[in-house]
Amino acid sequence: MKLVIAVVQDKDHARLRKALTAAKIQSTRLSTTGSFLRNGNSTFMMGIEDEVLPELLAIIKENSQARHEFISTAIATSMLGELPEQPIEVAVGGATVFIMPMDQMVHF
Amino acid sequence: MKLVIAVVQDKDHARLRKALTAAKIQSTRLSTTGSFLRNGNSTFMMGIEDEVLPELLAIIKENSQARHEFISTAIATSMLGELPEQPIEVAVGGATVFIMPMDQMVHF
Amino acid sequence: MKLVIAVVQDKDHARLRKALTAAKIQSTRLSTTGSFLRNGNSTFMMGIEDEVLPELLAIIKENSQARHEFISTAIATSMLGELPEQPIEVAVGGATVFIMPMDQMVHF
Ligand SMILES: Nc1ncnc2c1ncn2[C@@H]1O[C@@H]2COP(=O)(O)O[C@H]3[C@@H](O)[C@H](n4cnc5c(N)ncnc54)O[C@@H]3COP(=O)(O)O[C@H]2[C@H]1O
Ligand SMILES: Nc1ncnc2c1ncn2[C@@H]1O[C@@H]2COP(=O)(O)O[C@H]3[C@@H](O)[C@H](n4cnc5c(N)ncnc54)O[C@@H]3COP(=O)(O)O[C@H]2[C@H]1O
Ligand SMILES: Nc1ncnc2c1ncn2[C@@H]1O[C@@H]2COP(=O)(O)O[C@H]3[C@@H](O)[C@H](n4cnc5c(N)ncnc54)O[C@@H]3COP(=O)(O)O[C@H]2[C@H]1O
Repeated sequence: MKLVIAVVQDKDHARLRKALTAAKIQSTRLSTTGSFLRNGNSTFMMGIEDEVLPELLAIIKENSQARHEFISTAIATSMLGELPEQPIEVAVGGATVFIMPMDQMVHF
Repeated sequence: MKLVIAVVQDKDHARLRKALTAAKIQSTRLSTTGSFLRNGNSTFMMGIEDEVLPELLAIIKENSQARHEFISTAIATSMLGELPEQPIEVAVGGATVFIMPMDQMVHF
Repeated sequence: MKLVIAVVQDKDHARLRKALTAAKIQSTRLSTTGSFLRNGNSTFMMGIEDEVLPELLAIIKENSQARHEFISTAIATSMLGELPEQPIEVAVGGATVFIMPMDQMVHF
């Protein structure tokens, strides 16, 4: 069994939720914050049997999208020590996925 | 050592918190959302020694309750493709518990 | 690989975030609640390579602080069964850190 934790951009969370529900993969969502851009993002937590992992990773890949985001002026200024001459862009991946061993899953 | 993550219905979270505190089992709570019903629920995270696990599972079982919930009209309609003739009920378990191996727990 | 989860006091979360970003250790933040004091606190989640663990623990230790907090009158009264004669203080550690084995980390 595995506990899979996937951090995705807020823009993709509804699409991913629908795809998981359609595939009958149960999940729980947490509202989280990225530490670098300080933007809100979404974290999905899924307890699964081992053999579901390939299907789950394919669903996450198909339903999340890499994008370019601008660093806010305030964060860029605090990083550079001065106002940036022009906006700074950063690539943000579609999903960051952590796959952990799980001893047991219990339903009451 | 184990990290135990328990997803319970919001209605039970205060009762479970009190039972954990009375048993001197420390925990941290996250506000989460169920992906199917899209209702708010509560997730407790507990780092424990192995021998506490049976007591912890008994406390979670006694302080969470399975219930029947109605799927909102909006979600049912999007699932069926049309307005349901009558409200659709779904069984929601008392708790879903993930038990994970933990290498170390450190207090600073 | 490890998934490291660190619960710190809200007062320290900005300091810790800055130190992690400066050290190029990526992290995601969750807003959480301590079950005993029922205060909001911050939980950081970090997927890392094994060899980063000593540096990460040093950063968490240096950027979080143990403090004394007063238990709210309402919580103290419900614990004691009567209004406490004087405010009750509790020591709250700087950080509680859970270190878990991780099978894989995937970026899409
Ligand atoms: N010190 C630094 N210098 C320059 N660029 C930096 C940087 N730290 C992060 N970035 C860039 O900024 C993007 C957003 O990071 P953020 O921390 O807001 O949001 C992150 C964070 O919430 C989470 N994340 C990524 N890796 C993580 C890890 N190892 N542990 C925990 N969370 C992680 O996934 C979100 C997206 O990450 P992704 O890697 O796709 O995209 C990252 C990365 O490309
Ligand atoms: N393996 C897992 N990984 C991560 N989180 C998990 C999980 N199993 C359960 N959960 C979490 O626990 C809540 C209750 O699940 P339960 O299975 O008791 O009760 C579920 C289940 O009986 C039913 N259900 C879920 N998905 C369904 C589907 N595709 N078709 C029909 N019924 C579904 O709806 C109830 C509420 O589901 P909801 O998603 O709102 O809320 C879920 C979800 O937040
Ligand atoms: N094993 C574990 N699993 C999951 N989360 C954990 C944990 N150990 C600690 N935490 C988290 O870290 C926060 C600080 O814990 P600490 O032990 O430093 O500081 C604690 C502790 O010194 C004290 N405390 C907790 N439970 C107690 C009890 N039943 N009786 C007396 N004092 C208690 O109150 C302080 C604040 O506790 P609070 O629950 O508000 O907030 C806790 C909780 O959110």
